[in-house]
Amino acid sequence: HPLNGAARREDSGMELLQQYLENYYDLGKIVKQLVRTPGDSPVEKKIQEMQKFLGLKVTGKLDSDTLDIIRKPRCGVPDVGQ
Amino acid sequence: FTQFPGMPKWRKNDLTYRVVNYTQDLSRDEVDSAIEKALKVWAEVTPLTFSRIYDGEADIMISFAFREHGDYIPFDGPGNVLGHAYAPGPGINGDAHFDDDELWTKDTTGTNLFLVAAHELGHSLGLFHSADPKALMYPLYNSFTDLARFRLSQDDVNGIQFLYGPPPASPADPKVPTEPSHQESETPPASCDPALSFDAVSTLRGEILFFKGRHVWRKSLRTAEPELYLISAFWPALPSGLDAAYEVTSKDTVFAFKGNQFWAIRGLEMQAGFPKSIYTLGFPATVKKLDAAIFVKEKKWTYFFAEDQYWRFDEKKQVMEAGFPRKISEDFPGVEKVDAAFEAFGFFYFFNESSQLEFDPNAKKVTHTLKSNSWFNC
Repeated sequence: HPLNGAARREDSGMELLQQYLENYYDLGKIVKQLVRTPGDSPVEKKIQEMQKFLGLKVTGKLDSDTLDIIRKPRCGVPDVGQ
Repeated sequence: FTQFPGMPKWRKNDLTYRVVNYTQDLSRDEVDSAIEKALKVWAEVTPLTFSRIYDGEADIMISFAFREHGDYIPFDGPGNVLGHAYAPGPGINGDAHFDDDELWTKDTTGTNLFLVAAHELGHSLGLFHSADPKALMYPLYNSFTDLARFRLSQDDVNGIQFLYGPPPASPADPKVPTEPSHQESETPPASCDPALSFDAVSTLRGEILFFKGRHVWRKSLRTAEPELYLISAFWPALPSGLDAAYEVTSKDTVFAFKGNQFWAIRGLEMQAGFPKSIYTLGFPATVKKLDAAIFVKEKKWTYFFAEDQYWRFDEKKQVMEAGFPRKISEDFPGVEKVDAAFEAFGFFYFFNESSQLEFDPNAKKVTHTLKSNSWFNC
């Protein structure tokens, strides 16, 4: 069932991303439910902020480069003002 | 670089630290050594000093911990978060915590403690994360860092010196002038200033270094724009306001002169046994400082310039040649006084204030008159 597997991987990536943005990019819990909203969402803006800060291509999407980066070991201090 | 909100910094330069506990991954000596080395990284480019205490509350308390460890910011098990630290201030502020679920190592087979400690201690001193991937303060751990050649990035140096300023001048020799001059101002010099002059110019492994006060421009022939750095970012022990510098390519060494002393550097490493006195090279006591030096690759000799005279030093025999000093203008027609000099493409380039002369040593004549910053693509 490759499609199901791929969907599970995407879900897990989105969860990881959301957690990353909450921990290091001050993504408030209030926007949690908006994580799948396409277009000009707070999440997309936070992804763009993260991609810009970390020197990634700014797409606003959870692409493979972004996923690779958020899986890397890092410092626990947030990247943006608390 | 950025600072924490409100820009907290230590209001004193003499800070204390305490290693509260140890990981079992490394010996105590290895942990102590990694922490000392990490603190030294910052001490070398600031006026800050760090003294270790063994009891009581230090400014920077360093500890290893698992999961929840009393600060409401729990660690997350192996991987991802390696450590965190708090901005300067009392109590928990200034403290650095390391996740003991990581495998701490002194090399990069696991998580290198020195690298993470240097980063976290940057936070303890007031630096926030940098967006420069080359910076130590970039938030991601870089396991490909060359530990043997580790150095702070210019961004890290700029950040920490923004908070604390540069280290005090070397007290090495009272004869070396230490008063700040106009050349040592805090403001970086403008590369396209038509009045720009240089203290010293040298090649280094195919690049050209232009020294000015506390700064150095690196110019690669492959890139149009020069890059400006603090000298201390590369060579913390090298003084500012150099008088002369030259590269002996056959020894992969740059010699840098200030007053009656000189230093040797190979790449980013200061060579042991320096500074030495210029009199060990054979200069008479009447020479108090040099103005410029050129290494002639083909002949393996070095010309030293001081006032209106020059000397020739045999780099193979390591002796000053007989028959010198001679008048500069007699053997280099058109050249009177030299601030800085280097050789490229078979020509000598002599700098004097904002002018530069291209000199053909075979034809023994000046072939071009240029602005001193002609190499900067202005």
